[in-house]
Amino acid sequence: GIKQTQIEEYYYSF
Amino acid sequence: MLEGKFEEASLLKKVVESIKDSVQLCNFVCSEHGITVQAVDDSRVLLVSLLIGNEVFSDYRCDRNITLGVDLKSFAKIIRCGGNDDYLTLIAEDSPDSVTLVFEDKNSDRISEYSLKLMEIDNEFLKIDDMDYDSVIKMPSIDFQKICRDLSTLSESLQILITKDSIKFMAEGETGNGSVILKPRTDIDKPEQSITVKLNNAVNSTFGLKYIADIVKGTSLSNQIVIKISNRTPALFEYKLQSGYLRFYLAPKFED
Repeated sequence: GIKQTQIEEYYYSF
Repeated sequence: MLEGKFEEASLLKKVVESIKDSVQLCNFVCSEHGITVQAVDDSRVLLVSLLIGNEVFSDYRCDRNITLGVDLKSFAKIIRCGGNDDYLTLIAEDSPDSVTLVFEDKNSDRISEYSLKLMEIDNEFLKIDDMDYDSVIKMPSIDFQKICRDLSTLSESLQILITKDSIKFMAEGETGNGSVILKPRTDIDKPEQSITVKLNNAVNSTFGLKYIADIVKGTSLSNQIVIKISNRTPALFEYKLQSGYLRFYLAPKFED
């Protein structure tokens, strides 16, 4: 199947 | 104190209409440089980043940073009360409980004033580094909107393949498949019709069309959309403003 990734997997919060 | 006057209310109307279906609660951070917003949608897949540069305003002053916590659904309702061509001035105190919107009709002496109660919104801020993308395409925003709307009738996913001489949009669904291929072209008479491709590496990425359906609500903001894509990272969809931008960062889908 195809998986939707999320924004947090790429950018970190501060 | 914040006092920012738009020559026409239509710009802020368009901005709010462009993002209100993606994010509902967001902080408008006002500084001497202008107004910025960063917010992520509830499913954490789409990030909205807005800069309305101070040059967009006919008058602008903001002595110190002011954060306006806004419910965009309520904001949209108020902002629709003004005429598109009206002057629109946003006014807020230094630690505001509300923001005031003053609409001035240019053809009469009518002045309408509304205030919107503000909220405490606890939103984190994501650091997005500038990066080199595998490919950058620029194309008419209205064409991108049409392609995405057409292909969304077939599938929930949009595959974008970019090579140096073509951009291919593809959708595969249970009822059938569709694809649209564009070639780079330069239109000297109508530069907004041009399509350009800058390519470092060929791209093959897949995105959720329901998010792209929200992104293309920004179409009225700019004749062209800039799409920056790298394999296996979020793509950047950008509508440029006269000073500033509306950007959407969309996380990709992968084959598991």
